[in-house]
Amino acid sequence: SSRSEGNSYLVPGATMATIVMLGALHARRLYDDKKLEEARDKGAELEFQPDVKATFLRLLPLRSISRFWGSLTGMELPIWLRPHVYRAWARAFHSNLEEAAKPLEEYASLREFFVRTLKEDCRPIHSDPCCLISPVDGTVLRFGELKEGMMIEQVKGFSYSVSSLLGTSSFLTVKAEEDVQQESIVQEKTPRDGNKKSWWRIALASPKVRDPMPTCPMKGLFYCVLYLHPGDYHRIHSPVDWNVLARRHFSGRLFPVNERATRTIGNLYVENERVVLEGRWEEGFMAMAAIGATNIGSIELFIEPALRTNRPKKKLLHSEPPEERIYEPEGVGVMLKKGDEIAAFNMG
Amino acid sequence: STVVLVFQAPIPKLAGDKSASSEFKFSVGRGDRIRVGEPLGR
Repeated sequence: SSRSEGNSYLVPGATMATIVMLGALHARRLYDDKKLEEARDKGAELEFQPDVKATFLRLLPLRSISRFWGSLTGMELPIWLRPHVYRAWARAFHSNLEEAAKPLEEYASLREFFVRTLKEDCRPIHSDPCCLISPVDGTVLRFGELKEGMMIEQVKGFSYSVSSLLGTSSFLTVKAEEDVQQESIVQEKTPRDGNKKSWWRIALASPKVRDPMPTCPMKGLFYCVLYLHPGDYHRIHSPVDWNVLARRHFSGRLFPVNERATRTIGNLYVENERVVLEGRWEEGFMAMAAIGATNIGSIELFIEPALRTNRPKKKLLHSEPPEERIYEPEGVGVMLKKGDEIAAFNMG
Repeated sequence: STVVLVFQAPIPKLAGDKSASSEFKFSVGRGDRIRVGEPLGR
């Protein structure tokens, strides 16, 4: 009798201890996040700090989880349930339902609702022909000019290479060959042996490209990193009038890409599944990388509807080269106008 | 999900040359919320 009494106290005790421990961990995380937010508001830089969770994420089959999430959210919902589910989603992730192009009942699944189009004139395109517009709804994480070394800072203490993000950039090689004369002036001590690799190295070391016409301005390479929250409009538009010459698809991992992940997982954008479009605009080179995440794993390209991303593979080698396609006619490619819809991020 | 843009644009010819009117400038700040169609830079 005394043993059974003891057990009846033991189980609730252990359960209580677990609940208290989980509660404490959650409270600690909320406290840490709040402190980080306060520090960031004061202008403090977030620092790179790999943690156990990031290591654990590497062991998880995130691509399979992503595809399962995609099939789950792709299930057709009963009409009566649809507005409730989408309103709950909108409340949780601060989406503006008034902008949706169709009544909520017409989106058959959460997946379909997620890539919804917007009512006309919800996103007016800035009329100034000299301005470069935002291709997405999101938050500006980083921007600036690429300096020598061609690295973008993920967070303080960790940077990733632009050439790894975009793949072997034909632009840089071509420009290096075109500007061989000017580059050799800039770097007088560099031997001119006609070897492509050496010009590639020069281009990486000095991203500034001199125009052959001395009256024209010098050109630099700039970057801008934009993060899309789960509740944001998830279609990608053209930032300028440009010609898309090539597309690269990197079949990679699918780590989350939230603020916490950028602080704890190194090379996040270079390791994740992504589609890179590369081409030319009025001022020269233009490239756009659309990077997937666990919940939003696939990228649909409207200029190439046959492209499929986040597909199951028997063995995924992260070092394998990207699948590349050069758009026809070569040298002209696909012409896009500023504001044109290019792609969409899909769930799973 | 994340989008990274990399593009070429004019810069001042000489270091410290602020007179160049054709120089590219971002019109956003870090942490700003931005929507499709709004200017990123000029």
